[in-house]
Amino acid sequence: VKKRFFDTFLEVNAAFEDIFALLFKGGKAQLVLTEPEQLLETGIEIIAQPKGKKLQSISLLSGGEKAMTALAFLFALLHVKPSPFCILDEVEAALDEANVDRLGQYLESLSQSTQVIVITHRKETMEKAQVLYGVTMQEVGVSKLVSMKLTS
Amino acid sequence: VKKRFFDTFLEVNAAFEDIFALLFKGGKAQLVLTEPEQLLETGIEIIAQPKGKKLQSISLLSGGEKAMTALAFLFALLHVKPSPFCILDEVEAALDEANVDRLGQYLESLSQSTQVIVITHRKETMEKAQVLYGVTMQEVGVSKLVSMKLTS
Amino acid sequence: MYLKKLEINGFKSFAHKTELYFKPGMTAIVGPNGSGKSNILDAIYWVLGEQSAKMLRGSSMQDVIFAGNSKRKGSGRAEVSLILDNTDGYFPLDFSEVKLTRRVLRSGESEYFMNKTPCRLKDIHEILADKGIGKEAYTLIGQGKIEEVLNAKPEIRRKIIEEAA
Amino acid sequence: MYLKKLEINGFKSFAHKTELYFKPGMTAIVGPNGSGKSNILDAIYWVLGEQSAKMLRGSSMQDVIFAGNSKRKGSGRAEVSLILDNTDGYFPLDFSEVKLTRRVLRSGESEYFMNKTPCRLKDIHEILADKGIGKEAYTLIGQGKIEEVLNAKPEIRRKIIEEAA
Ligand SMILES: Nc1ncnc2c1ncn2[C@@H]1O[C@H](COP(=O)(O)OP(=O)(O)OP(=O)(O)O)[C@@H](O)[C@H]1O
Ligand SMILES: Nc1ncnc2c1ncn2[C@@H]1O[C@H](COP(=O)(O)OP(=O)(O)OP(=O)(O)O)[C@@H](O)[C@H]1O
Ligand SMILES: [Mg+2]
Ligand SMILES: [Mg+2]
Repeated sequence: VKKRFFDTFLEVNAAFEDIFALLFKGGKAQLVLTEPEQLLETGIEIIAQPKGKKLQSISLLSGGEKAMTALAFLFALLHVKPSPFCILDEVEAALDEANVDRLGQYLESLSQSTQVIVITHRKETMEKAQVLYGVTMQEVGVSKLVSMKLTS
Repeated sequence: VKKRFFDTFLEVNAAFEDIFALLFKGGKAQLVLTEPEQLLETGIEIIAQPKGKKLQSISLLSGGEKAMTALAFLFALLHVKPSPFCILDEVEAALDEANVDRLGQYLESLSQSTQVIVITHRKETMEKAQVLYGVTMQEVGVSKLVSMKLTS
Repeated sequence: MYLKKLEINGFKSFAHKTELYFKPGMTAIVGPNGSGKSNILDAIYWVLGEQSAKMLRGSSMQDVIFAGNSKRKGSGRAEVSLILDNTDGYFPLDFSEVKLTRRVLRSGESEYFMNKTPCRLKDIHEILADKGIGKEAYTLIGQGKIEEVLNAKPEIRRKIIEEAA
Repeated sequence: MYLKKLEINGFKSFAHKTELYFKPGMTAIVGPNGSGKSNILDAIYWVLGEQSAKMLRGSSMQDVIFAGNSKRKGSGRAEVSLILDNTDGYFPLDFSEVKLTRRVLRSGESEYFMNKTPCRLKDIHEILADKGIGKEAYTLIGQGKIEEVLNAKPEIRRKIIEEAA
């Protein structure tokens, strides 16, 4: 069990470093074991350093930087242990246009292997989807579905 | 002290009802004392019912409905006890375009009496401001200010 | 394996029977504030066996049943079905499709079905367990929850990696 | 009374002296993720006397001093001044302007100044106290904090109303 945990940890860490650098166009990120000798009890710290900035605790990161760092961690897990589908509800609320674009590109490539369903208000994210569902309340309090577009 | 608290409570409640109906284009909202006999210990519940929907606990409201309800409460406090200035950091992150517009209109009228400073990514909010400051990092990790526009 | 279809009836704001067809690739769900988008994800959490009312933003499990509006009475029951494609034999079952159904009446307990046959929650957990699907996993991210992994205690993050192992 | 000017130097990502002039009406602050917008609000919390490093997203009060970047060393100190217009006599002081300043060195304690004269934190709290300005009040809403009032316990909401009374 210990060995399997440690091997998975190493794989997730390697994926996290790569995906963070991809989403941030550079910079370094890493997962660190708080107690490496106690593999059964240790915790995991997240270290993130956007390009050119000084290494500081993740609590000092901005709202958008935190969201992108959390997304990089999530995608690293999906990379190591793929799941047939994943559903994200407005994960880009704190992102500026450049980061929404980068996230959209990553989701587009992820959706080649994993079915991706996103709930969103951002146009850039909608444009990347093949199927678009609109939810409205024509009658107050009653949700109704409208299928919007199917690209080829 | 008790009397002053109760009077202020009634005033804030009245303002909350009005501003909620304004932001939601209808609907009912109210502040309710959990223990009206114990004015010195009582808590305050928030009741919110968008137009035509059934009255339910505020935890069932959507992300955008919760943000607009919280803003209505904040504006009610500012209405009863005005402050010379107020600063809002990305309060519209969960809002759709229609609600961002309504919030922008309310902030525009509020800024006649209270100085309003907003940090935002949304175009609709920027358009309502007289002064726009841009913050960038030309040198990585070092914030620099750029003054963008001054409307008459 | 992929999500093929979701049927919602009487669950939260979905008073009428509503069907969403999904394809592999990327699907976006859009709409105004309060229209019912997050309720769709709640329906998926629920049919996969979610037991906590708080996770579904309610205070009791009856809160998932359509409560009515100013003109219409509430529903007597809520029912959600999730149809998963199994042509690739992802689940060790003899079916090309796996249909998971959960139903609850105002009066009581939830009932679970697998391909229309009554089953227990335990059975659903068993087929999903080692596949990384379902509510503990990192594959369903609710509104405002993305930053939880950054704010979580280091031991919780370890549990997430253990799960993936 | 209104906020007239904010001077930031060596505070968080503001390595150089930066000045923001404000007018009555509405001002918007915009810019990419991570550029330093919320750091401006942190500077205002700080100069108004904020004592908790956690409220400023750091783990120690030294975290507010510019830490440097890959090419530049960190600053030795952070200093923020807030200039409030007092031509309407809002504050019972004989000045047409009230300039609040807070300075901290890496080595130690914060120093406070009012119109360039050294003072104590208590003095700043006194002039601000019954005006509803400052960190407890409902007039400074940090990023992601708007929903806190809805999720707060009913007794906390009562405190907010008491404050306004
Ligand atoms: N049992 C129920 N019966 C009827 N309506 C319900 C029920 N439970 C929740 N609702 C309603 O569903 C609405 C919320 O829907 P939901 O959270 O899905 O919105 P959303 O589309 O995600 O909006 P946003 O973009 O603001 O996040 C609320 O207005 C709430 O009153
Ligand atoms: N003491 C410090 N020295 C140098 N940089 C710092 C210091 N404290 C915080 N920072 C940096 O400031 C940046 C965050 O700035 P801030 O939170 O103001 O961004 P923002 O413009 O609000 O972005 P967003 O739109 O994502 O919310 C982080 O990248 C962080 O590393
Ligand atoms: Mg939602
Ligand atoms: Mg910010």
